[in-house]
Amino acid sequence: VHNTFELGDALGLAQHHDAVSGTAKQHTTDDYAKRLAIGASKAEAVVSSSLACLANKQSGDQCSTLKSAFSQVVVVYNPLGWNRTDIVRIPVNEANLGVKDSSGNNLEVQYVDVDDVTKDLRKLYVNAYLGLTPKQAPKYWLLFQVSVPPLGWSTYFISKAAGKSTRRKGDLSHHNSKN
Amino acid sequence: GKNIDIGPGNLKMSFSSTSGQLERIYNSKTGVNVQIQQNYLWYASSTGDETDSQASGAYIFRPNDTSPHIVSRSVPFKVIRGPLVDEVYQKYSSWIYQVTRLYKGKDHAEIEYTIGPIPTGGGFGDGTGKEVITRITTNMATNKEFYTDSNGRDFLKRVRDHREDWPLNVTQPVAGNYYPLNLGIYTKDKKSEFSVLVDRATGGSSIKDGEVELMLHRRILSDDGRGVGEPLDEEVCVVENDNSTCEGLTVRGNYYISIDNVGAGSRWRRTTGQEIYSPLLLAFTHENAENWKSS
Repeated sequence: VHNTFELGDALGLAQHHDAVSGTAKQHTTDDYAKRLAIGASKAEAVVSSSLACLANKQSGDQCSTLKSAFSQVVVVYNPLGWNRTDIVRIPVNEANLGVKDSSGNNLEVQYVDVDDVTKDLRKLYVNAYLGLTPKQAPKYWLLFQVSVPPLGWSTYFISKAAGKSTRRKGDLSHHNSKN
Repeated sequence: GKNIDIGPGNLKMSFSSTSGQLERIYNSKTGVNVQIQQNYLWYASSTGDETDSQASGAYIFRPNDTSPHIVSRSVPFKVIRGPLVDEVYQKYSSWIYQVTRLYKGKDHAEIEYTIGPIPTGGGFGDGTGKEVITRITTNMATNKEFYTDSNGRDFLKRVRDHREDWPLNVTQPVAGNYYPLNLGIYTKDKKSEFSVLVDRATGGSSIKDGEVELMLHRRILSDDGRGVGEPLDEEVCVVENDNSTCEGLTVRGNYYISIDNVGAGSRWRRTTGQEIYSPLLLAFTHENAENWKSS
């Protein structure tokens, strides 16, 4: 019953030059926003149900709850024709996660607190365009370095790290490279 | 009283510990070292005047005067260091926020700006439309020349107050020197190149030698009479308990800066420009790592 067609349609409409440049009248802009919000809401349902099927669970919030039996699998695709090494950032709620590459090697990770400006923006726009009061905002960005071949992909596994978190307080950012 | 240097790799940025402002950028691998300042300013939008009734609006950029207003000379800031990224958080005002990021293994800086809602009226503003820029000032002698991309393709030389094909009568010293940016803008002198790449189509220029500026956000109270019939004054509204509260839009985006030896910047602009346009794509699922088959 769920599909992403409406999001596709809304994104198509938002390619109009007035949508891109801000030269639409306010009521037209409101219509763009409404269609995008409806499309995003339906696409979110598709993603949630897909994740539930893949994980063989009916829980609604898969990404924020990492069970010990499962890893969060992250597939990174490189659409360009050369090797790329880059740092990706993923919003998480816990600071005791470890990341492994496809060979089982532990990667160095870094946590950065999600700042208040970002939390406030998220709350404002989710509320305005989806009519929802957002659930708890993610607390941290989890950063790790990925290497991806040309026009190819790499797989990484995020799971709860064994042992106590080494996260430190203060202006220094936090990392648990020992995990 | 000392400066604070950040950057886990070759590229370092030096910030004043007293003003919080960027003062120097240097690359320990290439030896390029540039004095630099970066700030946010806004042009007051023209509503038309005696000589020309043209107002600034959605289609037309026409500032009221040639000197933009500076938002803040001193910036509260916070530095975060780590093994993968160093970050500097700067709050220029209640409506301008910036994070500078230097990543391990990258020889450029990523700057994320959050601008808005721009105050214009309604009791908390001054009744003036504002067109907000970031201006980056270096000590480079650029001889009126700068380069902007041509619809994402070749960078073409632009000469301030000059056109190659016809005698130019400058009536708008700022707007008349603005060019569209899809990929970026750069300047150079005899030793160095200073490049800026953008994540979205915008406008940019070099109004004085050594300077580069980008137009990042606009909120305007007059219509320019070119078609839309409304001022560029969009709002986002939240409805709670049957009460609707609205405020101006907030924009968030990134731009990227690099310094290179003269002649060496084009490789960075080409590859990084492609990587900004085609970022790594992430897909997620849950699975036991031992069972996972990447196919």
